Amino acid sequence: MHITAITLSGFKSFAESTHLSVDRGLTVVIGPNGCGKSNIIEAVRWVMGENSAKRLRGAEMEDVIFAGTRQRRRRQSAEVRLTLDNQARRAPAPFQDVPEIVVSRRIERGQGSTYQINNQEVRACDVQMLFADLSIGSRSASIISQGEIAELVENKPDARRLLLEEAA
Amino acid sequence: MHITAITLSGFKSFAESTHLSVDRGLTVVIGPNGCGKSNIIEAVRWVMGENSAKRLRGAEMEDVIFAGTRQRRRRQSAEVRLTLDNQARRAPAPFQDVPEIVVSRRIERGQGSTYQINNQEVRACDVQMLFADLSIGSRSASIISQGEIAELVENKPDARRLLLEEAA
Amino acid sequence: GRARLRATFKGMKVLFGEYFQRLFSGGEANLVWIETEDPIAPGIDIRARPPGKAMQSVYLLSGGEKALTALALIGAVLRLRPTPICLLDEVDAALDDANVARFCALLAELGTSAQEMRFVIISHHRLSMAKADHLFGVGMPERGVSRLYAVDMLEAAEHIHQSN
Amino acid sequence: GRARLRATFKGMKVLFGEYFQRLFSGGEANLVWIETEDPIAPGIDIRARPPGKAMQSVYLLSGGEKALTALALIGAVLRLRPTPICLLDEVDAALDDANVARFCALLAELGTSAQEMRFVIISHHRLSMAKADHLFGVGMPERGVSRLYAVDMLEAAEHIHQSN
Ligand SMILES: Nc1ncnc2c1ncn2[C@@H]1O[C@H](COP(=O)(O)OP(=O)(O)OP(=O)(O)O)[C@@H](O)[C@H]1O
Ligand SMILES: Nc1ncnc2c1ncn2[C@@H]1O[C@H](COP(=O)(O)OP(=O)(O)OP(=O)(O)O)[C@@H](O)[C@H]1O
Ligand SMILES: [Mg+2]
Ligand SMILES: [Mg+2]
Repeated sequence: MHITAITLSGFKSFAESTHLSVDRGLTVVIGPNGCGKSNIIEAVRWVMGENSAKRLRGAEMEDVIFAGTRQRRRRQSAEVRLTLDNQARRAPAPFQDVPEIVVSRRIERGQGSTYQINNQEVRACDVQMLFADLSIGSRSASIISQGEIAELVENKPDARRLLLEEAA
Repeated sequence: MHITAITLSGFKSFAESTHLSVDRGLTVVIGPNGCGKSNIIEAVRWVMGENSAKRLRGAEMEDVIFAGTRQRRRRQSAEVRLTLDNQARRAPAPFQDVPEIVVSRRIERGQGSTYQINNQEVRACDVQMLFADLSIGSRSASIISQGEIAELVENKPDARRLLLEEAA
Repeated sequence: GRARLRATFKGMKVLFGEYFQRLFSGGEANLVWIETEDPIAPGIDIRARPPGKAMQSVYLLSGGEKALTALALIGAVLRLRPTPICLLDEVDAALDDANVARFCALLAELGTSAQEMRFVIISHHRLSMAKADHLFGVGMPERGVSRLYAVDMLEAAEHIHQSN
Repeated sequence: GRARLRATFKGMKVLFGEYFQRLFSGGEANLVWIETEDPIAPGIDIRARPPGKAMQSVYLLSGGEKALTALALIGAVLRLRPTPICLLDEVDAALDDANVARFCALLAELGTSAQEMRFVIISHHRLSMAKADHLFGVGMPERGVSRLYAVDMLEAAEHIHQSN
């Protein structure tokens, strides 16, 4: 199963709805310092169920909502969508029979986060469970944030056990 | 006052005595991964009195002694020397009248470290004191190790107070 | 249970050793199973020795060597169990040119193998850009507001060539 | 005592603000004195706003923006009180080309000003190499054993040119 698209709307510096399609092979994202590249990575960790605002460089979860600029008002909500391709029909139950799985998370100021899978509201743990079944998640070795690559080697032995569990 | 030379001998991967002269302006050190560039920086932190082996990536202080390779036997000691130019005669007492100050630290397997200033044996705190009077030291903002630059910004406010004390 | 974990561990160890040797053009690396009070929650220790060097603590490795060792480990995990995507944010920042090339070759292999792994990486390195199958730029034409745009590979190559 | 610390703080704040604006080509940055139980041991908070962006927590800044902000702070400290040497290990790893150029310009200015600061920096970036007054290479012709050698600037430029 593959993630084929990432859509951000109002998430951090992505004030406008932004669609990144993920094709086969290697996609490289480039751009000057501070333009928003790492924000895309954090958007994926967030929609997969990241609970710690600190791990997204914020003090509270609402810090991921577009805060406005001198020219543009701040937004009241942020939403990120991940599209998974299920052509091979190998998705975990109860999604094994749909060709595509769209997971989304939305946060509204003063109201916290809501999650959806294929337009059905679900709980955070349902989303975390789905991705865990696919051996991925906001803390997975498949998502390495800026400055973290050496941690795999510098960590204590028991932190590395997660890798074993992912691979099993 | 300026540091005009750094000499490493048996320190980490510098099995042989190596002399780096530091001239005016900008000196850039280049080379492939793992060739020893950061070891030079650590040598300076070490001779200035760094007490934590962990901050030098080791488990114990003897880890800074050349450990040998498949072709070359390990060394029994490591030594680093810093040369300070005192042409302007501005060095702190009791060194104000000498044209040059040579600070060195040596470690022998099983025997710990000894320090010298201009060939006189001194205590570690004498060396730390000398450099503190010059607003530098192994924990100074003037020495930024690999991967640490963002820490100045990410640290808690009280960690940054050291900068104020250095500048004062 | 534990049997499955031990079997997975064995496979991970072998692949990690292989990928390490490929990324370092030699040397050797190993994983060590460390028993804890919980039989299905072991610690995992890394022993790594770049070519020609003595086996030492991995903590003594250089910044680039640590990144490369970590990538060998991630490669092993992905080969055992592919994931829907792999996102790497500036993992090549500490690598010299030769190692960036080996890193990209590893991604290419995992992308075309049975795993068909899809990677989205962020990089400032022109060698990584050159290896992209798809290239996207992020910019802020309106300050403080990010915009994403597809970049034409040939145009980008021209631009990089001119800036040198 | 405290009066001197406050005076130093004031100078640091002004210089930090200046260097930040130079490295970011605009924006604004500030230091905030935070009282603690100890009147001569305050906390120091950083407020920074890159050009065009809203003032937010510095933690939300990008990797490159954090590095640049830190460099502005170091520059301010060195300008107030020069040190016998300044060693920077791959601090430009997170910077894009334009910011590497600004970083090198800052070092050049501190090097030629009254402070006459001497810098030894480690870098993999060809733009930083190009700005060197003195260039040294470290290599391991005998594996596991480091050797230092002076590099001729013109030869190096030729070599970099050819590898592109
Ligand atoms: N809620 C928000 N609203 C608006 N802007 C935000 C918000 N959160 C973060 N930002 C801005 O996003 C920018 C950081 O983006 P990001 O970390 O993605 O940059 P980057 O492209 O990865 O840069 P680098 O190459 O330096 O790593 C910061 O300037 C920050 O001010
Ligand atoms: N006591 C020692 N004896 C011999 N070699 C050592 C010793 N301690 C560390 N080393 C070796 O030094 C190397 C690391 O050197 P260093 O960190 O200076 O590399 P570097 O040039 O900074 O590389 P990078 O560009 O990746 O940061 C490691 O390969 C390590 O094995
Ligand atoms: Mg980033
Ligand atoms: Mg290094």
